[in-house]
Amino acid sequence: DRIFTGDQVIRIDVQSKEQVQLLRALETEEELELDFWLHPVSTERPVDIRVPRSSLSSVKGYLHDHNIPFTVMIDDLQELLNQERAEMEVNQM
Amino acid sequence: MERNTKSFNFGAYHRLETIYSWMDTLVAQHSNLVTKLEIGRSYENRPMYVLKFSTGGNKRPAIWIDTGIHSREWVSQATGVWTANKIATDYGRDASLTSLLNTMDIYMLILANPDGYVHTHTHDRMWRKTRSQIPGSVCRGVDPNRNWDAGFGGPGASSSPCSESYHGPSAHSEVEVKNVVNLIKSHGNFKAFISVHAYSQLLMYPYGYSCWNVPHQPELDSVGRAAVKKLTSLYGTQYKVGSICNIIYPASGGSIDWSYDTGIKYSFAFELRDTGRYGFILPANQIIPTASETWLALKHIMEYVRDDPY
Repeated sequence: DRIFTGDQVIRIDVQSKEQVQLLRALETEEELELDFWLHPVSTERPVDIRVPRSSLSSVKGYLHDHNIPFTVMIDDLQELLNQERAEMEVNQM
Repeated sequence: MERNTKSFNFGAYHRLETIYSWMDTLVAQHSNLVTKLEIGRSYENRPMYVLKFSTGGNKRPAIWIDTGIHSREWVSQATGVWTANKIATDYGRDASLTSLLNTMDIYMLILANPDGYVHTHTHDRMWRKTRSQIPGSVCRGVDPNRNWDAGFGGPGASSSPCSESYHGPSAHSEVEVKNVVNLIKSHGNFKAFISVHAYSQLLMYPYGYSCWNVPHQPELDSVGRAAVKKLTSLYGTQYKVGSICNIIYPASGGSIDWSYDTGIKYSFAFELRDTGRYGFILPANQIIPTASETWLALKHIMEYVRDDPY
C-alpha cells in the first residue's frame, strides 16, 4: 500500500490573477511531487493541493512568501484513509 | 454474496467484485428491464460491464452514462450504483421514467476504469489513471479522459507519462476507451452521452479542447442550467454550468468532446459535490445525498433528450 502519513491537502481561495500565476508556477515544480486536486484556473474556483509531508515546509514557505492565504483541508490524509478503510471493512462484514 | 438488492448498502463504498456481483443481482431481480453486457476487457484483463436498461426494440435511441473514469473519484462509481438501482426500481412506478424507457434505452458503465479502481482499493487510494505500461517509462497509466480522439494531444493534456494528465501514445490507445468507442459506434443511435466525475460541483458541456462555443451552446447551456436548478432544489448544492474550457481550463482528448464531435448533441459531464473538507475522500454518508441530488439533474437531461429528439 502507498502510505500518505503526514500528507496534507491544502485549500487556497485564490484572490487575484497574480496568485493564479504563482500557483501555476508551483505546479511546474516536479520535485515537490504535488498532486493538484483542483488546478489553479481563476479567482472563482479554489485550488486544492495534496502536499506530501516532505514538501510541506517548502510549499507553505512559498505561499507565505507570496502572501497567499491557505487553509488545511485535510490535516493527515492517511488518518482519513484509515477511517475510510475501517468503515468499508465494517460494511463488508 | 448479496442475496438481493434490498440488502445491499448503497451508502457505502464497495470493491469491484462486490459491485460486479451486485450487478448480477440487479439483473436477476429486474430481468425484464436490465441486462449486463461485457463490452470488452481492461488492460489487466478485467471484464468491463455495461448495464443496459431496455424494454425492447432494436437499437432504440439511447442514453449513455459512465461513472468513475478517474478511479479515485469514488463517489462517482457509488453514485452510478445507486442510480442504476433507482432506474430499475422506479421503472413502472415513475411515469416519466417509464415513458422514457418505453421509447429509449439507457446504458450505464459504472466502472469505466476497472484496473484503476482496483488499484485504489489495493495499492494507492489516490490513483487516477489507467494501469497500462508505457514503453520506455517507469511510470504507468494514461489519463483516460485525455485519450479520446478529440483534439488529442492538444492543450491541457501532458505528453509526459508520469503526469496525472498524460494523454497516452495515441488516441484511443487505452483499451478501456476503445471499448466504449466501439460500442457507441457500432450501436450508432446514442442521443446523449453523460460522464460523471467528482468533485467541484460543475455541469459541463463541450468543448474542452477549444474555447470556441459549440454550435448548440445556447441549448446545452439552457438544459444544463435547468438540470442544475433541479439538483440544487434538494439540498441547496450550488453548481456552475458552462463549457469545460470556459469554466475549468482547456483540456483536450476528453470523452464528451469526442461524443459531441461524433454527433451526439446532448453531451455533458458532471463534477459531483464537494463539501470543501474531504476532496476525493468524501465520507460514505455523503453518497446517497450526492446520488439523490444528481439524479434530479440526470433525469431532467434524460427527459429533455426524450422530448427533443434530433
